[in-house]
Amino acid sequence: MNIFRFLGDMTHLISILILLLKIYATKSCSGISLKTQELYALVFLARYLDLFTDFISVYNSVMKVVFIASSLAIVWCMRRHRVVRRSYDKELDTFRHYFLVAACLALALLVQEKFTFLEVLWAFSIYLEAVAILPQLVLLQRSGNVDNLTGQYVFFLGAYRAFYILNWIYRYFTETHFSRWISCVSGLVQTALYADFFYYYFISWKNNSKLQLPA
Amino acid sequence: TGTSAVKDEL
Repeated sequence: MNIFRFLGDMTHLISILILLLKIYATKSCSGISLKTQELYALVFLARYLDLFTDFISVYNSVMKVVFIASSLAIVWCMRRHRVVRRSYDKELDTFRHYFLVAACLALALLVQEKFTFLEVLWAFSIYLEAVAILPQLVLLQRSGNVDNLTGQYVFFLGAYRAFYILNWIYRYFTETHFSRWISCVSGLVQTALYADFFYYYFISWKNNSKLQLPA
Repeated sequence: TGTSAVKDEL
């Protein structure tokens, strides 16, 4: 464990807490893409299958349970909670995310470390996480103005993988047999997808203005 | 160990 990875995990946790806060405090999920939340639930379920087979550390296991439980709770809330689900932007959240799932599954079958069930699913979860934010970014552009909590949620979500890139660089230089190009390439793609969001987020922060994404 | 380095990350 190194500081970059720890900061990355904490940033990821903060993004989830902000989203839970937004939904709980405002009893609304307007501006949040249910499809992105469903993709994240799938990412965690596919990646953390080793939760019961490989024990790495208490921290690792606890965080896996937290990520799986929170992502499922958010999906449940947006689908079933009688108050929250009314504020879901169903007509704006129209990204065909099933194509993302199919494409990532196909890629994982072609490119993975070892052609085993767990490795294919792990690669699938890495590829899917890289593109899971797309429905959310599309929804933000369509819904025009972005409320503060939603903007902060997306910002922290983007920042977490950027910390992981620093972690991979650090591990590359400090550990001998460290080769994890699948995560690195996907992580770079994932962070790059946030580039324009980060730019507009920075502009709105500098001008102290409302975050506006160009349509 | 069975888990390669890459799987010790979240």
